[in-house]
Amino acid sequence: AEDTGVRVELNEEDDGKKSTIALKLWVEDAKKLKGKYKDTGAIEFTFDLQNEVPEVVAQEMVESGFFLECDAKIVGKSIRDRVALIKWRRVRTGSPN
Amino acid sequence: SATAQVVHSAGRRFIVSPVPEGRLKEP
Repeated sequence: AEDTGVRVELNEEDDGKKSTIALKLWVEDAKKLKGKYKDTGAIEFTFDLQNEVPEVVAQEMVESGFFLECDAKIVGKSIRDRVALIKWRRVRTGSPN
Repeated sequence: SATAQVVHSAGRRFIVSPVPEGRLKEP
């Protein structure tokens, strides 16, 4: 995945069954963001692989004050890339979801 | 505790925690 400066990782072991997974997001390289970033640490959240849209979660992070509007796209892309990888791994390992 | 909880109006819960050790790029 492209290095967006925003890192998203699993915050729990993926058993391949749950549709909702715990993720952790943090800024690895603030220089890659367009807006000024206030260092708040890592953000833990849950994401429904079947029903949620990464860009919507990114927008909620903007509305909660973690990021500026101009960085919503880059945050959304970072989440989308990680979600795609998780789904790909599940397909590869033959998980039901 | 170093964690803080932010609940978005849509109901999503964000928990702020320290960045995992060694996971920040060197400036």
